[in-house]
Amino acid sequence: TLIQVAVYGKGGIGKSTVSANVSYLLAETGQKVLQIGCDPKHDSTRLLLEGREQTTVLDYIRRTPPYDRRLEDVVLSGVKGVQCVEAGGPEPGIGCAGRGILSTFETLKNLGIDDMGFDVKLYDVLGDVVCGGFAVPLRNEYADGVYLVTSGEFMSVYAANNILKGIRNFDKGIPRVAGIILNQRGMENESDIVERFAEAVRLPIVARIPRSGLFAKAESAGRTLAELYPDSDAAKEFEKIAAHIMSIKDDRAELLESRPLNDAQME
Amino acid sequence: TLIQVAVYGKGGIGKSTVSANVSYLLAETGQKVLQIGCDPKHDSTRLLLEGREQTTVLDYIRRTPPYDRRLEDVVLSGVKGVQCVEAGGPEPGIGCAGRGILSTFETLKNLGIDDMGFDVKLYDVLGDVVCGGFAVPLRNEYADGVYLVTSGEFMSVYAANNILKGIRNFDKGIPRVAGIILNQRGMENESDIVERFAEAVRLPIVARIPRSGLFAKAESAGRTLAELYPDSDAAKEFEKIAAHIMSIKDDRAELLESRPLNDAQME
Ligand SMILES: Nc1ncnc2c1ncn2[C@@H]1O[C@H](COP(=O)(O)OP(=O)(O)O)[C@@H](O)[C@H]1O
Ligand SMILES: Nc1ncnc2c1ncn2[C@@H]1O[C@H](COP(=O)(O)OP(=O)(O)O)[C@@H](O)[C@H]1O
Ligand code: SF4
Ligand SMILES: [Mg+2]
Ligand SMILES: [Mg+2]
Repeated sequence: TLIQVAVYGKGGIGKSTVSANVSYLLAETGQKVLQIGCDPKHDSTRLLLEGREQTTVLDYIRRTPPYDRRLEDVVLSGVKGVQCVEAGGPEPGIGCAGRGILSTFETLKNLGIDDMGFDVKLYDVLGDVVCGGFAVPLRNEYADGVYLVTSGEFMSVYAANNILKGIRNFDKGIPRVAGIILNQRGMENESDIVERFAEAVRLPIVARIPRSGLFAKAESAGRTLAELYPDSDAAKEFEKIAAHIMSIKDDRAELLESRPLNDAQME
Repeated sequence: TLIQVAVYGKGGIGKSTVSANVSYLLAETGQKVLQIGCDPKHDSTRLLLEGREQTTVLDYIRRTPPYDRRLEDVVLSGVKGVQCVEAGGPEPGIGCAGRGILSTFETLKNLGIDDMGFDVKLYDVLGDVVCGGFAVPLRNEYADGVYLVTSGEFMSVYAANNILKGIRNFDKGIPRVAGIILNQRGMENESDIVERFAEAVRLPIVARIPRSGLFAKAESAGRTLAELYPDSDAAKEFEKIAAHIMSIKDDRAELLESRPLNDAQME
């Protein structure tokens, strides 16, 4: 079976950090993983590529005629065999910012991505606006389950709630929300704030990643924290997410309905 | 003469705080000011409305037939006579997130906004994606000058650079950038980071707003910091921005070209 999950959240909240670490851990247990970066910032898979540069699909198709396109030019094999793709985005001010995502999905399909036999596909998606290409991974044929990454900061909780609205408006009826990932900024009352939100929207907090200096260290080394510091508290939290994805795959964990708060409830 | 300025920056960076405070100060010196919130979060003018709720233009036109629409229903008069408008945005996942902005500009024009004789129009615009409606204020007939609000955090500097790309791609040739507003997060080396960026893109830092607990206090009182704490350091920085806008209006300060950094330079 294939499980497809999307990681959404406000820009800078830690989506790529979460995605790369979770992909690493899943691959370490033998899963065949594909991670697709769906943020115009195109830095989702950096920590899995051992310093190699990745060509975005959007740039690639711009300069490569259809007959010359090959899957291996845009799907790079990273540590532990995680397969990495970056959608890229158009130049700011020129067309829809999410355009790279739609082009990427079409291109990968045409070049035969599904023959690669993945166990897990992970989409790392910008969540500041839920529209255009950024809403595409929410379609039924893509994300089976959606994780929301947030901190205690109002801006990120507001964005998470917005993403829930997008999920509810996009594909009604089928429960698609996997849960909330608290990535701690290290502020006062952070846990309380996110727990109150999680309770109000009736979603589980799947992991509570501590704010840690190890992230910067791993980043300087161009590696994931899970690879360099497997015994750290942060790594243990990423393992919870990896385990949760596996339990969704095996139907042991449930996906939930999206119940966003209205403006008044957001207080 | 009329001067139109746009305040762009990453979500949560302080655009609305800057906008409301600057509008207040300009109005206090006798300028007739219009502030238009162009963020789906629709909270730009909250601190100028003394607790009153503002109907967004998008919501208003959805439920009001064209013949019944009146300017005073969407343009609210705030403290010191600042005229306030909120564009609003569509439901997430349904259409272009910036749709409220285009609808707002058309509606205001049709209802006669230009007969109100403004000295300053200030657009407070979401800058996480520079596309669709969010790019509209960059058009020549709108913003004469654009301010970029940033902190020392990489995410906000990256967003500022992206906005510069949007400006360059959108209306080539005419210098449109007013400058950078440093809104301090209170992190290490913040000033250095933003100064190096400002130098690299050859833009002035127009103001350096300190991180201050007075913002939360003013916010709890539902007022701008400039109104409640006019002698504070933060208020003095907002005065610099107000003065800078006036000097652009009087042609004493220059507008600059947009020279964004490429990926490599962004280091
Ligand atoms: N828990 C954490 N503690 C410390 N730093 C973190 C943590 N999570 C993420 N970071 C750092 O925050 C920055 C932004 O994270 P990133 O994953 O790139 O965000 P996004 O993909 O959501 O834009 C990165 O430099 C990352 O190393
Ligand atoms: N210099 C500052 N010091 C402390 N808090 C600030 C400062 N600037 C902004 N804030 C706070 O940060 C939050 C986000 O600011 P806001 O203006 O709403 O951001 P934006 O409009 O860019 O989304 C607000 O609660 C505001 O009071
Ligand atoms: S749909 Fe969204 S991403 Fe596309 S142009 Fe509109 S705001 Fe930008
Ligand atoms: Mg990212
Ligand atoms: Mg705002």
